[in-house]
Amino acid sequence: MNIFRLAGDLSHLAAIIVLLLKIWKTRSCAGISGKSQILFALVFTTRYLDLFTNFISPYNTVMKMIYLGCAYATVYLIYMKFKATYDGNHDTFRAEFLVVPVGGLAFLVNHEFSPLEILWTFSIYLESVAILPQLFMISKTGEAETITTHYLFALGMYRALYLINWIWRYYFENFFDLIAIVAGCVQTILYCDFFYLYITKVLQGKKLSLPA
Amino acid sequence: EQESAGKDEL
Repeated sequence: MNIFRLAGDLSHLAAIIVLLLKIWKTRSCAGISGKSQILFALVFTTRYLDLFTNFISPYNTVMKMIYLGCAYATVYLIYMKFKATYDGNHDTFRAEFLVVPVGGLAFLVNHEFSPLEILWTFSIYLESVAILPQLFMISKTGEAETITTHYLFALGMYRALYLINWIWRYYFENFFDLIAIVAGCVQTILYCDFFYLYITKVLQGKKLSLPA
Repeated sequence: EQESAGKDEL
């Protein structure tokens, strides 16, 4: 565990909690893509099946359980408790266009052709694109609440910090995982445009809105 | 045997 990995995990945790609190405090999930949140719940579920088969550390187990619990709580708030505020008309990204190709790729390109390994690979690939429905929704409505942009920024930082973590691990532990690294690069690249808007607009105190 | 990095990462 290096400092970049820990900072990445905490940034990820912050993102998840910011989103939960935003929905809870405002009693509304307006502007949030329920599809992205379902995809993230699917990502955690398929990746953390090793909770049952493989113990790594108390930190690892606790964080996995928190991520899983928060992911399902978010989906519950969006689709059950605050369903009336869910902006389904703007959440029109076709999630099956992500899940099906990613599932096919996980079958073809993996470290080992076993159920758990394929599901782990699927979760890595899916995570890299799971934010697309949310970004699509923002591009469609042309704006995002500031708190939503903080959520996205923390989520993007998590990925960027993981990239630095992998560079660190490559140099100091001679350790790398090509599947995770390639997917992580793709995921980070998807955030670049958003990072630019966040820095030039939100951090200057302006609301994030896109030109019509 | 090459273990996947993701196994100890989140």
